[in-house]
Amino acid sequence: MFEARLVHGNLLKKVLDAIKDLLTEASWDCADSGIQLQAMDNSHVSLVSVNLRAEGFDKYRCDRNLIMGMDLTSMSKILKCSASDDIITMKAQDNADTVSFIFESPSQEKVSDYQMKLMNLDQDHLGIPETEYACVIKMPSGEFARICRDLSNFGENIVIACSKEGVKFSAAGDIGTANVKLAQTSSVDKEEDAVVIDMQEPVTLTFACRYLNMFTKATPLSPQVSLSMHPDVPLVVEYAIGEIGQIQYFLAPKIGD
Amino acid sequence: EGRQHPIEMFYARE
Repeated sequence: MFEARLVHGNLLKKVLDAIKDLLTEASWDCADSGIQLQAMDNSHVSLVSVNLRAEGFDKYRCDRNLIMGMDLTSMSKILKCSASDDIITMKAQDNADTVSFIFESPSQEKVSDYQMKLMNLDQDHLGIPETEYACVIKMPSGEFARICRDLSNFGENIVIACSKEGVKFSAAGDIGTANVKLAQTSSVDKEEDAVVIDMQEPVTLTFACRYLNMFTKATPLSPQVSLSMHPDVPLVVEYAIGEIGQIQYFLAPKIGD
Repeated sequence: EGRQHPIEMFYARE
């Protein structure tokens, strides 16, 4: 028996919004410790990893490890049937071929129950080694989304250059060039407005805008985003999922032949 | 501009 109840059901809807443009289907691995998802996008350029800790749920039970392969478009359609303040419960029997989504209104006066067929998907996990990143940039997630959106108008790629002076996002194309520089903030009223750079050595990497823009669909999950960079390894873009976990996007950099 | 390689080039399959 698997059962996971989330009073802040809206977080699950936001997680789906953050992955459904990148992935059409994926497996949710349910274990005693929580729920995890790891999947590559169809082009195998980026990798998404979602981690939802068991203790973050209001009720969590997983008697046996369970892999639930889901069509994420269908899951998203079902979650759209819930209200933003609904309590969401996911439930499945051991060896079941369906999963149930139960939506309860906060007053308990309305309870909806949706069942979805599960899929058998090929599991294709990549091992992500522990990496000491040369630069870790923490910045407001809305600012990052804005920069990616604005610079996409100039070219297909964004160059991210991190140095002790700050971080510079650049793009170039037919209409001209664009540069946005952010310095580390000295003092802010709200922690979520801070730009904090932890740099061991300067790093400059180039990434496809298209993917960065898809990652920014996670912006409603968290006021801050962290960008971890290291020479010639994938960028990690990470957003917290409330108090219950995090979503990480790994994006291969563009490198010379 | 650089070339886009797949993410598997950086991480091994488990």
